[in-house]
Amino acid sequence: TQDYHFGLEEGEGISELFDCD
Amino acid sequence: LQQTPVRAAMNTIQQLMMILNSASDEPSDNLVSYFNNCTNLSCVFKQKFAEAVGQGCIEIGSQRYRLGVRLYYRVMESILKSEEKRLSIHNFSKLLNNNIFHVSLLACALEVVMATYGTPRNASLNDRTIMETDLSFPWIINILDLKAFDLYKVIESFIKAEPNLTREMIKHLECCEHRIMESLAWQSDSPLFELIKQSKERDGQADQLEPVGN
Repeated sequence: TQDYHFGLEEGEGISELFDCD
Repeated sequence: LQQTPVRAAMNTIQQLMMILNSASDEPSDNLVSYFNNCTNLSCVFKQKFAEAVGQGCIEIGSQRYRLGVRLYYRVMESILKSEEKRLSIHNFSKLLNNNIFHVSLLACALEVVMATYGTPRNASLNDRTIMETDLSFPWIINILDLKAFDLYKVIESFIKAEPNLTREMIKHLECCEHRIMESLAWQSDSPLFELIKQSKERDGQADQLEPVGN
């Protein structure tokens, strides 16, 4: 995964993206 | 006897109990058969796959779908474990009751399977031509009726959660991401516009609250 650009902020995950607390 | 409010309430409860005493906690066989007749994502995938590749490839479509489902479960478990660690929670009701999350994750898993296998070997030359044009991304989001932006939301977590993806597959998913961000997410029915609107509204409120000098 070294070439992949990660867009999520540090400490963010999928729960935030699907509106979960 | 005079009907008092309490007696009326007791009668209503009694009536409900009479109706439901003999009813089952589980759906009846008849109801199960109605459920089973519903069109589900498995049916949709297999049907659209066969339409694109040829009716002789129905079994290949079933195999691809089964593999996608396995990958979906595997990645979901990994995602939940990492969310459990990150958020220190064990209850994922909100996420797991979100149908769009499931369809997005399944679509991502199926895209990985489809991109890995490419063209079925036994498809005829004509079928191959159809398949190469029709089954490549964004075919999967079209047949599952998924918004491209919703698929975008799972890709990064998917890559993080599945350590065995090849470099080529990561690149492929990254290409899908780019296509979504460059064009697909900007189609008129995209949920992205609502998010931008909400974000602007939040910013507007914040601006109003801030003193002018800041």
